[in-house]
Amino acid sequence: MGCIFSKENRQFPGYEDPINLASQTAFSVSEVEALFELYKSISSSIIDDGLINREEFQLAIFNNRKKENLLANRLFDLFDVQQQGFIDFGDFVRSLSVFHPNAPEEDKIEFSFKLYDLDNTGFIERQEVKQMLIALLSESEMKLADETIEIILDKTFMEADVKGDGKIDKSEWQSFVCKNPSLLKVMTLPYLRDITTTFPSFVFNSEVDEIA
Amino acid sequence: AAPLTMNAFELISKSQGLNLSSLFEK
Repeated sequence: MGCIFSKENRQFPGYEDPINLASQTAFSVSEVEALFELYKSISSSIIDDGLINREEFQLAIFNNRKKENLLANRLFDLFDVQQQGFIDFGDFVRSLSVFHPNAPEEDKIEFSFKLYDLDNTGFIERQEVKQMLIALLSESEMKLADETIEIILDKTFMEADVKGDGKIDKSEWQSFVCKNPSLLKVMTLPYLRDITTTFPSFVFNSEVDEIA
Repeated sequence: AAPLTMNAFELISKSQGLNLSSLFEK
């Protein structure tokens, strides 16, 4: 028994061995291969170079070319684990793994903390949260007066910033999320359970004929 | 729900920019 590999996928820029990726993530080998079908489509949507750039990432999220979005940009930065200015297949799978329904909750809490810690200081600061609220309002039809935003921030920090130093650290975030589990909803993608049925064509491109 | 009943992060999580589900809805 053994593995038979085709060379086609391995020659794809940014490609990484699915067996290796499956061993490091919440995905099976078949699921990693199905994700490769999705990855190929996103990474060739603007420039067919086998890598996902910032614009391709935003295009995939918004389904159309749209002006820059702060939160999609932040997600891109976190997916771009090696800070290369693009997402390669390994980055894509490892990052999406955190969003798997079976991924450990601690990983989801950690990722969500980083997501909101826009300037990577190790704290979620009031100014960052305000910036994200304003970005949200600019993309929606919701209009809120500045004083309403401040009331929302006061209420949020009163609950989350237990130490009262004007910023939320990791342990405060953990407690806050435990009291407000709906905040982690955005960190779980039920689609990832059915990835092989969403992208069945992976079977035709599978590199793994048989796994011992 | 009215924004004032929600905390800031509940509101932010509604951003389309964080909606990775759209990657799978082709």
